[in-house]
Amino acid sequence: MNSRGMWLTYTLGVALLHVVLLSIPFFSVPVVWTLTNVIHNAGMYVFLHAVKGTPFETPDQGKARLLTHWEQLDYGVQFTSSRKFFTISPIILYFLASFYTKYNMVHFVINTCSLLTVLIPKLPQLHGVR
Amino acid sequence: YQYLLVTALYMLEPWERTVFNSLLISVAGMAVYTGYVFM
Amino acid sequence: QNHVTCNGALYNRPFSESFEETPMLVAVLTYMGYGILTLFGYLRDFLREWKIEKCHVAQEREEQRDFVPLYQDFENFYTRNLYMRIRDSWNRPICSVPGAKMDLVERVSHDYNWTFEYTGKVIKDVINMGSYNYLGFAENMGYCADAAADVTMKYGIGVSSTRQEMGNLDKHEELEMLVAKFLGVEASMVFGMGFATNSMNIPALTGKGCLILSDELNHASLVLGARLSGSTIRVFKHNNMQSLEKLLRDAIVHGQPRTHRPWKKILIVVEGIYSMEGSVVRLPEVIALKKKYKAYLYLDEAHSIGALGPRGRGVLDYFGLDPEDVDVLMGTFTKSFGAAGGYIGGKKELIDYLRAQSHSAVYATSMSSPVAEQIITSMKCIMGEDGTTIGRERIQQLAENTTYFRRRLREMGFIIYGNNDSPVVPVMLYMPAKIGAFGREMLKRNIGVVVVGFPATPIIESRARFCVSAAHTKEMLDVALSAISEVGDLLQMKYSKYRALP
Repeated sequence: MNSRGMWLTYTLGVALLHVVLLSIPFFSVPVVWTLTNVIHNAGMYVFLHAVKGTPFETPDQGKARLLTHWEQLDYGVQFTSSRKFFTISPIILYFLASFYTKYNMVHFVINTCSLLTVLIPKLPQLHGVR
Repeated sequence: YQYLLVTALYMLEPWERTVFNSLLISVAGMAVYTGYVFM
Repeated sequence: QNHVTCNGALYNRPFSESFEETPMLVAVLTYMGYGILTLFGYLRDFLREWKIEKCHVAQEREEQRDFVPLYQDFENFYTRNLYMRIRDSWNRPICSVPGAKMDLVERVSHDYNWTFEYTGKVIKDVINMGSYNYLGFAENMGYCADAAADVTMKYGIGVSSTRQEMGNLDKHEELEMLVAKFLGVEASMVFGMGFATNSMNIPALTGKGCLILSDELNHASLVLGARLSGSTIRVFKHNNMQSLEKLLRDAIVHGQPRTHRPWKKILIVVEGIYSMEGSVVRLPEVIALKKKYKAYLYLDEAHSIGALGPRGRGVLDYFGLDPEDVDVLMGTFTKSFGAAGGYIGGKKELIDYLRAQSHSAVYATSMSSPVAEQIITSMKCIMGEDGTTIGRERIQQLAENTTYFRRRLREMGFIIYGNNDSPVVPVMLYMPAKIGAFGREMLKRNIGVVVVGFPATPIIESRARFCVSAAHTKEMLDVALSAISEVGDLLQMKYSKYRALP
């Protein structure tokens, strides 16, 4: 996750998702921001915190098979730059979504719940907790 | 050919390419339409 | 970046390696390509799950569903959704000796590489840029082949017993004395399999309370051997001496974790040539560190023995170093001797200890005699003991071919990795689709190449790996280079910023 260009690609991917949603004619801007936030967090939750193991065979005799991608990141070392980046990015997206939805209550609740689903599993205290 | 290589469609089967290209064209069409309405 | 180490006190020759960075745009497009393939992979898995599409991969029968799953479903995700799509570029059946040219069995697939059929035709005289055949001893005629044939008639093929029992032949002892002489060490021991030479002997050398400092790109056999030994393993960055010294200092200052007892042994494990990177180990610096911190050094010369150095004695010869400085010398006979198997060389007491303690000596059937004879004959040829200069000429030829091939590729604008003198030449492809396309396009032009992608390489560093051979003539190399250039233009692979102006 810290190889060259990965963070840029991730940022461009989120921006592309937003543009695609924005180009759907019958969505308003607040709805688009909330959808961007929710879809992004759902994707991040599935790929980083739900799927376990590796999509290819590893020579570690199956040690990684029971760990999520987030737990395998940087061999489990906490507070690395990748972890910080992928913790901060949903928060930034949440601020943007809240701002563009003019802090409407319904959107706020949806966005906050969505943000928590990707923040809580990232806490170091929950490393390896099931 | 470059388009197929860069997007990795080269490795997909023809029907998968069709799915991808139609998705891409519809998104682009919507973007143009929305942009036009917005302008 | 070009890591050119000037002529410090340690090096007797300029040490020039280059690992040009992946262009940012190419990196982003590569991730995007893998992202698209992954999404379609999930789509295909969904269709298979709902029986909309026939599932070709192995899976449990209905009756077995309640047992622990035999097939880790997700672990084969890449195999069934990415590798399958381009696997016609791998495991191509050949029907000749893997020499400078070879004959491929033509095969076709009507179901997107799930199954193949032979067409019955043979693709003749394909220029072989993929096999490890550095000195061109992969031949089915000539001096070595005749000697191996004679020994086959005399000794038979199988040995069917271990070195510690009936499988200890005079041919093995003759070979071990020759290997010791070739390496310039006191004694040596040979094993029937290269991989096992590492994985079965490292556990005999270290155990609990020992520390193994391993390069991050070490071969799987070294990794397995280190793990089997039960030692503590710490990994340093590839060929990075600062990283190695830091680990050494920490190991000595802090000792073992928790008890802080000093380590019984510290073993540094490195390779001579890293076959995926094309890089050469910084051996003078490693030896200097080893002496400074009183550690042991295990040098795996699988690719460098026979291929490097003015006399073909490997990376020690290349840097003009003393074999005494390396505690355990390991190598294989696969790449430069047209044979199979591996050796361990070093002090006589070490070898005697391994003869008694090594897993291979106790359990594995020993090396087949014709293979041993092939090694003896080719090694004598390299040493010039057969009364000819064929060996020396081949070593010279390999060095020239390597320099020429690398220079031309750089002039064309390809990004190639590694050391200027390494006969392994990785040419960067990057995008996943270009891996399959390159293999296919080159075969259309009658060139056999090896391509490698994620997860065997970092995700943004897929590559084609060329192995230069002394058996390649300049005409063959020029044919290959012009085909590579043509395919490079077609696939837009000439990414290098440092393109040499013609």
